[in-house]
Amino acid sequence: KEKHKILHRLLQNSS
Amino acid sequence: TLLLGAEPEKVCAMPDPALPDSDIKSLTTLCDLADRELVLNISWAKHIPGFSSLCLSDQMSLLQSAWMEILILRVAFRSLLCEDKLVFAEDYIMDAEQAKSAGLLELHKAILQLVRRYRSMRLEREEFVTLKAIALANSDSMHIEDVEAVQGLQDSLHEALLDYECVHHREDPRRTGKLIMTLPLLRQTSAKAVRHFCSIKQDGRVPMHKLFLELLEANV
Repeated sequence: KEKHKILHRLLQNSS
Repeated sequence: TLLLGAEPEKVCAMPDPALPDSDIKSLTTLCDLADRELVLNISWAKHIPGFSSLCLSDQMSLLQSAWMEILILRVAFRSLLCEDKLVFAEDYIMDAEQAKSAGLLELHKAILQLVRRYRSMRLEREEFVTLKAIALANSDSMHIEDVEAVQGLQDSLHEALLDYECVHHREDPRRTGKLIMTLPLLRQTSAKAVRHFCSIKQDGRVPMHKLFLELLEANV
């Protein structure tokens, strides 16, 4: 999961 | 209706006018376009009814498996009205000759095979958006934690497609099956594309943005 920081961040964004 | 409303806006390729035409320029333009589309596709996924109720880890697993299928299905749908050309964006339409110079002829042919299949069926926008959501929910990731929840999402999207066909295509009771039967070709084409872009990445001559790289690495 550490390796997929951007995907993780984009999924957590509320928009 | 929710899936139609969730469709991302059009993206322009905007090839850099300062760069001379070359295979590197074409591939740079495509990778940049794909990276921007991926950002939109991730927020699109969040609007699929039921997707955001999955745990974060399963949302990630589905997207890591299906991201290229989603990109390719979008290109295929945009290309339906354009004979033998791929509409990567309204300002970036590629014929076989251009694909050949970019080293993408095999991939171009494979995507066109998918386009021909959808064209012969007269794929509709409603079917396209539902099929795209099904491709995501059905991405066969090996890392799903809550298999039942993902199955529930697949079922509700399958149901939506069945309902649509029942109302709009009574004349062809097998149309839903025909649509679902295009998914293996989509999977095959996507795997081909991922392999190709992985080898381009290894060459190191084409700049790639971080999200595109991250997802490319997820598929290795």
